Amino acid sequence: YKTFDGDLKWDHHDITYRILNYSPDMESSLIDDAFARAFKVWSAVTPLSFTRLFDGTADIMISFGKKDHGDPYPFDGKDGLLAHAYPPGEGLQGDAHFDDDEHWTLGRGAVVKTSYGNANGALCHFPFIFEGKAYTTCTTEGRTDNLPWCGTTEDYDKDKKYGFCPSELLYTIGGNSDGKQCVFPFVFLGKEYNSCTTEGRSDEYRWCATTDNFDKDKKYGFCPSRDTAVTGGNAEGEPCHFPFVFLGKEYDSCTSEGRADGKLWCATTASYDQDQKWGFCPDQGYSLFLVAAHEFGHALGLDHSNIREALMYPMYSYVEDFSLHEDDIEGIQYLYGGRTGPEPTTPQPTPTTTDYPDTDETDETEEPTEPTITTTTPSVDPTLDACKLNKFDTITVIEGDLHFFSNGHYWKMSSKHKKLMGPFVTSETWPKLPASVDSAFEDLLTKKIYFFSGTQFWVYTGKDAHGPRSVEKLGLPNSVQKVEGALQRGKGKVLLFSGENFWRLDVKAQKIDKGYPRYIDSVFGGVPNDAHDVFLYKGHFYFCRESFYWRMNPRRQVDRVGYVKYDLLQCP
Amino acid sequence: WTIPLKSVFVTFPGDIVKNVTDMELAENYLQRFGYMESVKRSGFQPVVSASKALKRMQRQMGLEETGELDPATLDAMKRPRCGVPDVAN
Repeated sequence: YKTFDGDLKWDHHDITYRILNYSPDMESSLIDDAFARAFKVWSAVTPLSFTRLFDGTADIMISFGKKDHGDPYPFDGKDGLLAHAYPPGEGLQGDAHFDDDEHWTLGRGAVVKTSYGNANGALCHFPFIFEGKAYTTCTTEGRTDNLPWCGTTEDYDKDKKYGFCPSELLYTIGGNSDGKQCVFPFVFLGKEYNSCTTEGRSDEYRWCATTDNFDKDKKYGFCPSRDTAVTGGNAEGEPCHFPFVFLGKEYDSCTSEGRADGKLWCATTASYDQDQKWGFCPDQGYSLFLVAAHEFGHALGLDHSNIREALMYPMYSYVEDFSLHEDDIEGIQYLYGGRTGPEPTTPQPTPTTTDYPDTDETDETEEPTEPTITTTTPSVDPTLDACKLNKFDTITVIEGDLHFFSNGHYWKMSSKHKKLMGPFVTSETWPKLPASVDSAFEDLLTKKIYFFSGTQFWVYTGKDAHGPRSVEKLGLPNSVQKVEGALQRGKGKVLLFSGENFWRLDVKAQKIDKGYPRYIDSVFGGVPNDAHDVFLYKGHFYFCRESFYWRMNPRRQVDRVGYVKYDLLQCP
Repeated sequence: WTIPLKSVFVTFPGDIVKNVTDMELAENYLQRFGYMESVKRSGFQPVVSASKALKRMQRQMGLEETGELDPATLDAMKRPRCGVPDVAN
């Protein structure tokens, strides 16, 4: 660790902080909570306490801003610089600034807190099912008032739990209207506006009037970002317009075409060529909690560490279950000493009614409801330990649970309890199957399970089995030596993958549709074209190669590359 | 894996991240985060100081200290980070 020259530190232990403004990316209570948890990281290991002020001057003044935001160190648009903070002292010293050209989340995509509805302010659950279709963003489908909404459980059709998503039609932030919603159209400097605008401002924040005439009433507020809104570019806050035309070609999803940095972008009107309105597509974003904890380290007197795993390392990386590194603890305790009184405890999230993606969601008190099933333990034979396998014959979802098949055995990850169960002997559950299963899928309509091995396939309905039959019966060519992956596409259609090609199977007709095969890379750009497992899980497409997976969202953007072992199997 | 088909790059209006060369990016980075400044102060010639600045940066980031703008160093320079300089100014 390193401290600033002269060991700059606060001369008191009761530190105050004040949040001067909010990012439109997250609901204010989520931002308050992220900052509170970030302070708790440091108070847990020192004698420091942090008290929030709502007016006046606090030791640590926290604000969001873009580019030139009032100090000598401008931000640089999306990515690059995320935030900065000053070492302890008077005035600007001790303050923390966050770049609002970033997409602020809790590190795993938009965190959308709902209002109204019947879910008591719960977070949206993405994806959620509505009328049989999976949604990964808020939607206005099913409504005539254009208010975006989401399901707050996995299945709206079953649970009927929902809430409304942030939008300017629901409320505004800051300004002088006590959060009232926008009124459209409104008049500003004699001109009529039908949507939020950045006109009249130099800080690029979107605003609206909360009466029909700003010139007369002077009532306004800032518009919250919709989860579908682009960031940066020149159309911040607007949703992508699909399809859009760019250099004469039509695009149905975000693209990195035209950019050297590979960032995904979209146009916000039908034609980029004509209107040149664009922005970056919503992504995983940066964890406000993690960045704030780092910046508050500066505000307390810590400089950058050169230990990669330390919080005070200068680069951002997302960690799921954060805990303060020994180097950070030594650094802050060098300045302020250790915690006196009760033993230090791991920081816990402040009580809320919802779980956040960067907190531990595991409920240790919950026990699996299937006590007869063996769970993996360290004493298991290494050849039967899923965590010691680098590759699986196939991975698929059966009855909502991820199943991992390898050499006559399988494991399943309970989606309910997030616990890995197994190994089970494949032939005990599905007696007709051979030891090696190349691919499998469950037909969403009939719940029949299709298994492929080599050039044969079997169909299971409960315990009844049909097969083996030749894959040629489905219309696959005899050149197909094995089917390596399957993706359900809507009701009754499944994409089957083999080599660099895929085919669309009409499950009801048991025939391959016309127009196939197609090349994988013509439709699924950015994933390995030699994936040995392809499957659909929680609305995302997964392409596996060796121990890695490429995850693709329904817009066919690769939004994550990770380890099967750690992310899907949740191995230690 | 599959490579997106393309390669016409355009200048997007309002995009403050311009297409810069690797050398320009590296020089900006070393200056912005204090590596160049402190080395220049100690009186080295620019050529030497660039290499030394790179080594300092590589040490700070836990990279191999080659003193050259190798792919790992360039990759580190492109990653999102805190705006506080690594070397006190």
